[in-house]
Amino acid sequence: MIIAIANQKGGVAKTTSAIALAGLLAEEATCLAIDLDAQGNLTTGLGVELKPEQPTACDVMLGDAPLPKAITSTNWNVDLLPGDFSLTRAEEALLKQANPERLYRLKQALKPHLKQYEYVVIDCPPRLGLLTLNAFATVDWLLIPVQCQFFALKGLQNMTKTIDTVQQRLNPQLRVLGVLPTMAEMNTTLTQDIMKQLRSQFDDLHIFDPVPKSVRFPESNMAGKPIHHHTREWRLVQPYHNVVRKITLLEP
Amino acid sequence: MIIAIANQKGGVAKTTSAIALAGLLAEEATCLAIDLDAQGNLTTGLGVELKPEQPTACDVMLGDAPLPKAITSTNWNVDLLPGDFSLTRAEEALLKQANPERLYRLKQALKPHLKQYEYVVIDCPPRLGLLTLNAFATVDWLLIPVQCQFFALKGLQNMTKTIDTVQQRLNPQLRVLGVLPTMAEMNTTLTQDIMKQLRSQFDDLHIFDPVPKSVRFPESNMAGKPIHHHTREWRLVQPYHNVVRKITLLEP
Ligand SMILES: Nc1ncnc2c1ncn2[C@@H]1O[C@H](COP(=O)(O)OP(=O)(O)OP(=O)(O)O)[C@@H](O)[C@H]1O
Ligand SMILES: Nc1ncnc2c1ncn2[C@@H]1O[C@H](COP(=O)(O)OP(=O)(O)OP(=O)(O)O)[C@@H](O)[C@H]1O
Ligand SMILES: [Mg+2]
Ligand SMILES: [Mg+2]
Repeated sequence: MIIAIANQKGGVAKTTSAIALAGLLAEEATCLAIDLDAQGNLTTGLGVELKPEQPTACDVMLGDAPLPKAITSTNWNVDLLPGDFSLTRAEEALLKQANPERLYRLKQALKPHLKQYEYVVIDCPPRLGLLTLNAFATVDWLLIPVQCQFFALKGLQNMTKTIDTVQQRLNPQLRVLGVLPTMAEMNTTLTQDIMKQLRSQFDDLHIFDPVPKSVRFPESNMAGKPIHHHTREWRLVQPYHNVVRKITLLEP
Repeated sequence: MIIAIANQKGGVAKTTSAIALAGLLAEEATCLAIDLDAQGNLTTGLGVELKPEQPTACDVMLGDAPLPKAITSTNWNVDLLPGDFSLTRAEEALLKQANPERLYRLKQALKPHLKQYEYVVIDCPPRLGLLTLNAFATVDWLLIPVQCQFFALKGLQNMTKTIDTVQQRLNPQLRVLGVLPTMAEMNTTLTQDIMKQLRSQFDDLHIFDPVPKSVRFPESNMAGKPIHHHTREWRLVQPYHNVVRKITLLEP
């Protein structure tokens, strides 16, 4: 089962969510995490330092390296297809190829190796460009993290328009796993307002229980650890555990 | 004087900073704000709702509308070149043109009208793509907001590499106004750690006093107001006032 974590709004906890979910899924199953963002935050957030000659997601998408050569292990039983600054090059190279096949590069590269992994989690860059569309063409499910703030809520409207087009033209199997409110401060009226608007404007989408705002998350990023390895506080892990439970129940 | 607000890391307060600065600059001078992000957050954050036929930054960059036709006024004495989802189309259209002139589209479009404005503030998308490079080719100064967190700090290293290349190949006049730490929680060790690392790793850049984290900022975004119109709390406005003071002192 392949899941993309995407939202073109920046800083909504896409990467933090991808790390948390891959870490939890890897407790009971085989899991591959894929970093499609040129910032390489999923890679550093899982505690991986790239060696100079290490092939990355860019090489795999451009066909310069087979997937098994680029995959690296982490300390958390999660395999990783790392990403770095070279992904900026991948997007430009793909854009120059005018043919529609450029949207299926990731899918083609993954296909022969999927049997090895029960779960694949893909972290997307903050933009609905070719790399994210490659992810949308590849996955079964899409999780949309949304910060409990005005700009992030507004971005969700654009996102749902794009998903409709993707389902019609690119990947009819793509379904939305749900919207995950993040960095929620339930004691502020702003968060309460936004949660209310989310539930009313997007009543056709599943809205997960929010992830509380806590400094433990940035700390865990800095430490290169999934959240449940960094803290015992169940209230911080539980929202991600809820997502995993839904994923495991859906398993075809 | 033209200033770009950029950082490929998402959610670091680029847009919130652009709104705050444009709002303050407009108190004593003529100011144009430009929204180069397909999310259109600068546009909604200044309280502007686009009318259906309204030309945007996309039309101006592709030469489909002259700048004066696309400019709209706001309630804050700031003129705005609005942005919306069509900017995704602009980036793809520019990428298809292989010639280097595609990096100077914004500069060409602005040139005849610059005399009207003492200050121009450009909000960039969370990516170092063609739209942001167009901004870099156009501006005198670059302000880099950085959230006081690990991922944002890591992103700054890539950013400075890009700036070197831009200064050599695209715009030798481009200078860095400084780094603006945002959403700072000075009572947490994480923020203190990050501030220490910023000052030691980037000792050649000017590091402004940090903007405190406060729910007043997301509230002001939702209200479509610059921060100093939304709150009287000087501790929230002062860091932006410091940036404006540096800008006005630099005025050629
Ligand atoms: N629940 C949370 N509470 C507090 N901080 C959080 C939480 N989740 C994530 N963060 C922090 O917020 C920042 C943004 O999160 P993250 O980088 O994961 O977002 P993103 O959507 O992947 O950003 P980008 O758009 O740049 O890819 C990070 O510094 C992260 O540590
Ligand atoms: N000082 C602050 N304190 C608290 N929240 C803030 C502060 N500055 C900005 N924010 C909030 O953080 C979120 C991210 O800010 P903003 O959207 O301005 O960042 P951005 O860098 O423009 O994001 P993107 O990468 O998507 O363009 C917004 O919801 C904003 O309201
Ligand atoms: Mg990310
Ligand atoms: Mg923005």
